Amino acid sequence: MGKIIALANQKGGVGKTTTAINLAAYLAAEGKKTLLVDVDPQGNAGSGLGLDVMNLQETVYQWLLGGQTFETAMKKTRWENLEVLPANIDLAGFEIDMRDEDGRDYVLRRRLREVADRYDYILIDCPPSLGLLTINALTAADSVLIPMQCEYFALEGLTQLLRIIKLVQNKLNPELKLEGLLLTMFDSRTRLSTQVVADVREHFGKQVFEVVIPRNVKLSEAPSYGEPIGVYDPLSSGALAYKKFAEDLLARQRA
Amino acid sequence: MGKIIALANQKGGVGKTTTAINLAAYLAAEGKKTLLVDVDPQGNAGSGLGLDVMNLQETVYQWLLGGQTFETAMKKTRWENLEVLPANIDLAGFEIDMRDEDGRDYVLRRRLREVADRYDYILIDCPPSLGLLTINALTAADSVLIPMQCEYFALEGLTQLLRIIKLVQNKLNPELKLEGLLLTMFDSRTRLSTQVVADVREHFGKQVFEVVIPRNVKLSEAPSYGEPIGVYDPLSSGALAYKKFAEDLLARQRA
Ligand SMILES: Nc1ncnc2c1ncn2[C@@H]1O[C@H](COP(=O)(O)OP(=O)(O)OP(=O)(O)O)[C@@H](O)[C@H]1O
Ligand SMILES: Nc1ncnc2c1ncn2[C@@H]1O[C@H](COP(=O)(O)OP(=O)(O)OP(=O)(O)O)[C@@H](O)[C@H]1O
Ligand SMILES: [Mg+2]
Ligand SMILES: [Mg+2]
Repeated sequence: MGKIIALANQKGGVGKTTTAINLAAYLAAEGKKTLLVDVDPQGNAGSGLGLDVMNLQETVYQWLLGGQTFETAMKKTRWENLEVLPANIDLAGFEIDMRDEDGRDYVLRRRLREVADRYDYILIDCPPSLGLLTINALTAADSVLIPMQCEYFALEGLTQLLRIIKLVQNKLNPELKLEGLLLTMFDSRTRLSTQVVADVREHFGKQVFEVVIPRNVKLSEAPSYGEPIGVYDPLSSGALAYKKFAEDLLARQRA
Repeated sequence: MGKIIALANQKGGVGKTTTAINLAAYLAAEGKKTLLVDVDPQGNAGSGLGLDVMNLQETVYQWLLGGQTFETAMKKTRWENLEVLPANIDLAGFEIDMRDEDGRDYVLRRRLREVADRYDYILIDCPPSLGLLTINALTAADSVLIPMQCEYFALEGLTQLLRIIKLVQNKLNPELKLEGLLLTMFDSRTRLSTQVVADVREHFGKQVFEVVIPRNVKLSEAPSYGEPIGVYDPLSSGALAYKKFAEDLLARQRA
């Protein structure tokens, strides 16, 4: 059964989607069958890979509720080994629909178990909140990857997030591990970035990936072309960092 | 009665908190009695002004539920005319507590009416979601200000947000106006920024503020000193842009 990794951080704009798209694409390029699942109603993971998510009838929402099969909701991409289960605004209905349902925390976990053996890796892109959709992702996952900006507000939210992860481990998913912390949008010209990296490494040591993703405009341009960075600008600093990150992540699995 | 402006955008990391803090500080500096209300459980508006929000017992949450008076929850700042109603993780309980309550959309509106006449402006910083806390802010507000990054994903989320605003206008708060769209984190070195600005101005015309806030590292350093940009680095490009924005916003009120 494939490894399921949730990308979560309730702080907004820290690079969850950018990391999900580019990690998925590099894993696929390394020959791993990879599924990118979007559980954020903004739908950026799908649109960042060129899908017109706003006009899709069958998305992760219809599949979660049982109205659609996996085959109709899942979209193949132009890239071998990379498939996407996109989201759009319909998914905002999930929290309301599931409000009084027992087992509402396990919906994604149960559905993903049905298809997990078709993939080597399943990445789940979360919204910037700690609501039912993120809880579903943490309950379904084998591990959680935490993208963190090299910014002041980034440290504040981490305590809250680690508390929620502990809660999920105790009550919903005892197997959930921390895949690690990935520092993003590092700007070598500013003292603040260097300070945040030093603070995070001091507190979390080995749980922080060696690779730091630099701030690189190519990463923010790539989604407007519907391409992962490895396709859009493979020699950019952003591409080289995400490629190295994917290699490190794979090496950790073998260790 | 003071004017209540909600700062909302479900896309994360677009500059809602940075705009709320710095607009509030410049309005206060112009002699306007200003209250900054944080309805984001991350609590960045309070911590960005130097408050140790994690250890506060009385916050916006206790005031909203009626357990505390406004005087104990509200915090004065070092700066004249600027007061803060901070949030912390306790506020995450609000959505669960209010789940089956009638009138749960009007809680903030009712509570703010009790104190609105003490202020000229009340700014409400929203979390990156369209849940009950943001709905409460839109229901309480006279107008909504939408900070938008000059990035590709920014345009995607705008349609969803405008739809929710329409919904609130129809069902909860017919007086709600659009204060405007404020473009943030503009990076003059990238084509993408210029493209997004052009697209947004084309679609929204006069609803977009003339001033564009540049990407400026001083803006992300200021909260680590607990100071608004006008205090931390008053001649930085970020400070000058927010000062001009506050002046434009005030001029619009008089028009
Ligand atoms: N390393 C980087 N360098 C430059 N821009 C980046 C980088 N990583 C992400 N971005 C851009 O910053 C913005 C925020 O990133 P992204 O949308 O991936 O964050 P997120 O955590 O998924 O946001 P949300 O909380 O809204 O889901 C996007 O416009 C993205 O293109
Ligand atoms: N114009 C700017 N230039 C440089 N950095 C900025 C600018 N505006 C905001 N920032 C930084 O970018 C990050 C995101 O900004 P901010 O936290 O204000 O966004 P937000 O919309 O409130 O995020 P959230 O969705 O998590 O509430 C912060 O670390 C902030 O310091
Ligand atoms: Mg995202
Ligand atoms: Mg904020």
